[in-house]
Amino acid sequence: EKILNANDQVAGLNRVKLDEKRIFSINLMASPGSGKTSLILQTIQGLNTRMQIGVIEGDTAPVTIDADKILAAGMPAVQVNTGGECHLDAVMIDRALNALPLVNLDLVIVENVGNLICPAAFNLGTHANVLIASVPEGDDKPYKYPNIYRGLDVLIINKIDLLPYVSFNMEYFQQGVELLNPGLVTFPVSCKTGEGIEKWIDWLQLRVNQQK
Amino acid sequence: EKILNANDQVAGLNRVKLDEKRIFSINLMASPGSGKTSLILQTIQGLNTRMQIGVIEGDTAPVTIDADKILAAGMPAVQVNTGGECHLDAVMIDRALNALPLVNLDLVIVENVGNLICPAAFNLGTHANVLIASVPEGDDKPYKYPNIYRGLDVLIINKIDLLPYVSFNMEYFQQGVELLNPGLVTFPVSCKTGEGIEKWIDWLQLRVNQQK
Ligand SMILES: Nc1nc2c(ncn2[C@@H]2O[C@H](COP(=O)(O)OP(=O)(O)OP(=O)(O)O)[C@@H](O)[C@H]2O)c(=O)[nH]1
Ligand SMILES: Nc1nc2c(ncn2[C@@H]2O[C@H](COP(=O)(O)OP(=O)(O)OP(=O)(O)O)[C@@H](O)[C@H]2O)c(=O)[nH]1
Ligand SMILES: [Mg+2]
Ligand SMILES: [Mg+2]
Ligand SMILES: [Zn+2]
Ligand SMILES: [Zn+2]
Repeated sequence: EKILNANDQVAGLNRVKLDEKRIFSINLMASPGSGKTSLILQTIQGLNTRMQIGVIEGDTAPVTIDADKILAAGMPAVQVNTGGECHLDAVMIDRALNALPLVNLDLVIVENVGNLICPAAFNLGTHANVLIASVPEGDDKPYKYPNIYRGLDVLIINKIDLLPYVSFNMEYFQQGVELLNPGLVTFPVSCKTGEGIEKWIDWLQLRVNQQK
Repeated sequence: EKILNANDQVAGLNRVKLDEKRIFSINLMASPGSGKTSLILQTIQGLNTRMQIGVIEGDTAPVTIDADKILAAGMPAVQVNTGGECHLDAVMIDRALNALPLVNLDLVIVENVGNLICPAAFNLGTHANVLIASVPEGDDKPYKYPNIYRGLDVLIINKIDLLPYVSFNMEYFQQGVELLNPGLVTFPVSCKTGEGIEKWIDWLQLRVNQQK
C-alpha cells in the first residue's frame, strides 16, 4: 500500500472538499506566458451564463495581476503567493479553497505557477491535469520536458494563430506527445482569435455535468 | 563575513578554473522555448571565425537535442542531464567544465534549464548572467517573475519579428525591468531574422577581449 506523503494526504482532503460540493476542478499548468490566464478568461466568457467558476491564481511574487483579470471578468478569484516557490502545493490549495465561495461554484480552475517542471510533482487534489503548450515555444518540448506530459488528462495547444510565423512541426510535436501519453485529448486553440475554444468548453461542460 | 554554502564554494572554484584559462563565461537563462539554443547558434555563426566557443547544455531529461545542434555548428558541447532537477548547479558545471577542451576556448556559454524561477538562485561561477525574454510570453513577466531579473548583467528581448502579431507593450515591459535592475544592458533581437544580433556579439567580443 502506498504511504502517502504529507502533500498527497492534504490533496486527498482537498478532493473530498470539492466532491462534497460536487465541484469539478482542474490544475492548469504551463510555462510562463503560454496563455494560462488568457485561456481562463476565454473559458469564463464562454461559460459564464451556464455556471459559476472560481479561480485560484498561483504566483511566486506578491502580485495580483492575474487574479485582477479574473475578478474584472466577474468571477471569484483568490491569489496565492508561493513566497518564491516554483510550484503550488496541496496545502496552499487547501487554504485557497477556504477563501472561495464553494457553495456557489460549479468549476474551480487552479492556475499554477508558470513552470514546465516542478508542478507535475505536486498533486493538488484537483480532478484533472491540463497543460498548455504554446506554439512559439517550439515543437520539441515533449521530448525535452517529458515528465509533465505523462500525467495529463488534457493538452491545449495555444497560439495557433502564430503558426504561419514560427517553425512548428505539428506532426513531430504530436509524435512526442503520443510516446508519453497515448490518446491524450488535445485541443488546438487560439485564445486571441477564439478558434478551437468551443471544443474545450464542451469538454469542460461535460465533466462539470458528470460531477453533479 | 558571508558563510558560503556548498554551491557557492564550488562556483568559486569554477570561476578560478575559467580565469586561469582566461575564458569568459555566461549563464544563459530563460523560460522553455524562448530561444536559448537559437541565440547560441546565432552567436556561433557570428563569432566562429574569431573565437572558439564551448557550450554546456542543461536539460532535465536524458536528451541531447540541443547539444547536437551545437556540435553540428562545429563547436564543442557537453550535455548535462540534471536528473529531473529544474536548474543547473555549480557541481554539475564543475564536471562539465572538465569535459570541455578549455585550453582551446575563448568563451563558454552555459544553457541553463528552461525555467524563470530556480536558476536565479544557483551561482554557477560564470562571469555574467544573461536572460532571454521572449515577446510571445507577454510584457508582464518582469512584474510576475521579478527575482530572475534582479541579478542580471544582460537582457535579450528575443522574437521581435513577432511583435506585429502579439500584444506586447515594450514601454510597460521596460518599466518593469527598470524597477528591478536600473540601466540593465538590453538587446532586442530576432534569432530568426538576425536583427539586433550584431550588437549582442559586439558586447560578447568586448568581454572576451577584456578577459584575455
Ligand atoms: N498571438 C497570441 N497571443 C496569445 C494567445 N494567448 C495568449 N496570448 C498572449 O500571450 C501573452 C501571455 O498570456 P497570459 O495569458 O498572460 O499567459 P500566462 O500563461 O497566464 O502567463 P503567466 O501567468 O505570467 O505565466 C499575452 O501577451 C497574451 O496576450 C494566442 O492564442 N495568440
Ligand atoms: N519567430 C521566431 N522564432 C524563434 C526565434 N528564436 C527562436 N525561435 C523559435 O522558438 C522555438 C524555440 O527555440 P529554442 O532555441 O529551441 O528555445 P530554447 O530556449 O533553447 O528551448 P529549450 O532549450 O527547449 O528550453 C523554435 O521553434 C525556434 O525556431 C525568433 O527570433 N523568432
Ligand atoms: Mg497567468
Ligand atoms: Mg534549448
Ligand atoms: Zn521547482
Ligand atoms: Zn526549481
